[in-house]
Amino acid sequence: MNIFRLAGDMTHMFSVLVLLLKIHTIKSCAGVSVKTQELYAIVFATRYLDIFTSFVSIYNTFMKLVFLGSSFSIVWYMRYHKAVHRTYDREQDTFRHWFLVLSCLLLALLIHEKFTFLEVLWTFSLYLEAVAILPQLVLLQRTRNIDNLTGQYIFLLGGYRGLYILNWIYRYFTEPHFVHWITWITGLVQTLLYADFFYYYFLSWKNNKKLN
Amino acid sequence: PLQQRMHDEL
Repeated sequence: MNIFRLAGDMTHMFSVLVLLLKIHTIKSCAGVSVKTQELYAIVFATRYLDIFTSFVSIYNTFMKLVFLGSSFSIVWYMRYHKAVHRTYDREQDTFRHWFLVLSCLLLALLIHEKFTFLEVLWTFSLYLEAVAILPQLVLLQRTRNIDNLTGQYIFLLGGYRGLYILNWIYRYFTEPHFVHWITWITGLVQTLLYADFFYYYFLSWKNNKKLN
Repeated sequence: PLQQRMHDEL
């Protein structure tokens, strides 16, 4: 565990808690894509399969429970909570995210490190996490503007990915044979998807005008 | 091994 990894996990936890608190307190999910949240729920469900079979540390188990709990409750709020569901932008949130799930599954069946059930699902979750933000970014462009909490959510998510890349660079230089191509490539692709969002986020912050 | 990686990072 290095400072980049810890900061990355904290930023990631903070991003999902910001979103959950926003939806819970103002009972609105305007501007939020439920498809991205569903993809994240699938990512965590297929990646944290070992949560009940092997115990590593309190930290590890606690963080997995936070990510699983927050992503599933955000989906529950947006799908089944009456007040919140009313504010869901169904017409605009039309990304066909099941195609993302299918293509990531096929890719995981083709490219993985070992052909075992856990390994394929774990690789699938890496591929899916890389593209999970797409429905949210498309919704962002469609609705032309973004309320600051959703902007902060995406900003923090991007920050978590950036810190993970720093964590991998740090580990590459400090641990002898730390090489994980699939993790690195998927992590890089995911971070690049945030690049243009960061650009506009920074511009709006610099010019102190609404992000659109 | 996968076990290690699954424990290693979130």
